[in-house]
Amino acid sequence: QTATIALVNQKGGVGKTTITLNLAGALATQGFRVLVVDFDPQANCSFGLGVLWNDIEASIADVIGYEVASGATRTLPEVVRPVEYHPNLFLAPSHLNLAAAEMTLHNALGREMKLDKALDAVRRDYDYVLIDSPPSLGLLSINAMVASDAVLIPIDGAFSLEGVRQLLNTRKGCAELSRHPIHVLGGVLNRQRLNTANAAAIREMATALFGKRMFKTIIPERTAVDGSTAVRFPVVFSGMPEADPYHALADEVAALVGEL
Amino acid sequence: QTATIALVNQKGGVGKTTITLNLAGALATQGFRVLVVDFDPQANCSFGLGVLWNDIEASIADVIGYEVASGATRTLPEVVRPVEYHPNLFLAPSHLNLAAAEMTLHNALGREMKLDKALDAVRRDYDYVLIDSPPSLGLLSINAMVASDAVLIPIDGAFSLEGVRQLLNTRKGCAELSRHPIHVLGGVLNRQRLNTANAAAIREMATALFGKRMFKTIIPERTAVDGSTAVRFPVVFSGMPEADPYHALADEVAALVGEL
Ligand SMILES: Nc1ncnc2c1ncn2[C@@H]1O[C@H](COP(=O)(O)OP(=O)(O)OP(=O)(O)O)[C@@H](O)[C@H]1O
Ligand SMILES: Nc1ncnc2c1ncn2[C@@H]1O[C@H](COP(=O)(O)OP(=O)(O)OP(=O)(O)O)[C@@H](O)[C@H]1O
Ligand SMILES: [Mg+2]
Ligand SMILES: [Mg+2]
Repeated sequence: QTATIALVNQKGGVGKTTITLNLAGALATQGFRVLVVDFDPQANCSFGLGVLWNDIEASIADVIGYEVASGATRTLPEVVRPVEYHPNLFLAPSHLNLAAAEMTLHNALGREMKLDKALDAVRRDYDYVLIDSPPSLGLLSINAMVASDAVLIPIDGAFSLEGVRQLLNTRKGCAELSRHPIHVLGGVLNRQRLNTANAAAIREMATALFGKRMFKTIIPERTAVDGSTAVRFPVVFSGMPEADPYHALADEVAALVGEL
Repeated sequence: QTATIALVNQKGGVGKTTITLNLAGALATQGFRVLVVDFDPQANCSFGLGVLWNDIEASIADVIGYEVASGATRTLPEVVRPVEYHPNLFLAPSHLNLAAAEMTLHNALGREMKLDKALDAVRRDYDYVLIDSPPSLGLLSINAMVASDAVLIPIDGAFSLEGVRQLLNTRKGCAELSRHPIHVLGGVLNRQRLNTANAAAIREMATALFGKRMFKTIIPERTAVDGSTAVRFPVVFSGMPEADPYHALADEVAALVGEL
């Protein structure tokens, strides 16, 4: 049974991409077959896995209907590619023109379900599908949620908590149109300076919003994580201690998914 | 002569809001009259200056045409309010429904110039107008650029450099429609861990993109800056050493604006 999880938060820079990459890597090293869908026109997930969009001929933008190269749309299996970092890890890359595809989506029939329908062709091949989304609550993030069984919400500070109520409302709206439930897996604290007053305050505010659905795993602020972005090699593959929180997060996710 | 500057980068979380708040504070304490325009529906600038949008009756969303409370649109002077942190600092607050206003903007005549036209009513009252924008290149960020004399581009890491070419292209497109030039004031490095290999690599990549237009001031990663977000009191007002880079940035900005 495949579990599809969307990383969402309209607040920018909370760690949606970094957690997608490292959670995917942790699940892959634990033996699960994982597909990462980069559904952000910034294509940071693709970049973070060593793929530059000018290296690729077709991307997720082609799948949801925007003609790029040849004018024809593609199916998802055609654009999915293996990732060199682990044999269990696969990527549906993004491209800048996913932003233009979002514009054309606005007038499409069933515009909220394009990604959900496209994923039907591949879901059975994977244990997990992780979808990275852009910093907004537009049609791309809505498609990511409608395509998912659950959402994971990274939080890094006070600003990122401000929009959570609106995000949960949008998730609720998505669940009403979706063919399947969309659970809230929970909130996960990222970039925390452990044992500071600020971290305690953020944790308190987040717990007030998420209650029991607050992940126990907290991802600390770590230089090595930030640095791994620049060298396009997710820290989870490095064997360094900074990888540990992502393995702990993977364990928690697997346990929660089991209960859905 | 008023200088209007937009903080832009479609990459999320690079520090657009934090730099807007602290640069505005630094300019205000140096004797300049400063208006902060919060043009992001997340309203983080408003939150960061101690204003919650349910405290206010009207916001920038009303000015650009979306009827909130009474159904009437407002003028900018009606929504601008003083900020308690400094007598030289004023705010045009945002509201969640700025996102809905962006949707109605799509079909409006002169949709890219709404903010530029609205600012005409107040510009003369200020030395600086700083506009915070959302993490996207949609109509809100385009309005922010068309309304500005110059753009300031925060960079925090490799992901945020990826989209700079597209951002500069969009700025060029905005300059072609605007009634006045829109300069690139430059890129400013934020959240840097000084004296690390990663910071050196980011600096090299950023300088390759911005050339001479790279700010000399580098804003380091500081716990106190992050913490100031949660307590809604920008660090520049605290008198702590973490405020120094923002004063240095204000000096550089004032010098560059003088040459425009
Ligand atoms: N635990 C961490 N410690 C240190 N740096 C981190 C950590 N997690 C993420 N970062 C850094 O924070 C920045 C923002 O993270 P990321 O790009 O993953 O956020 P995002 O939510 O995907 O952003 P966007 O909203 O633009 O999509 C990146 O430069 C990344 O390297
Ligand atoms: N120099 C710094 N040191 C430590 N933390 C910082 C620094 N600058 C910004 N931050 C923190 O980084 C986070 C992102 O910054 P901010 O919200 O200002 O970015 P943004 O570009 O406005 O994000 P968005 O794209 O969502 O509008 C905030 O939680 C802020 O507290
Ligand atoms: Mg991202
Ligand atoms: Mg912001």
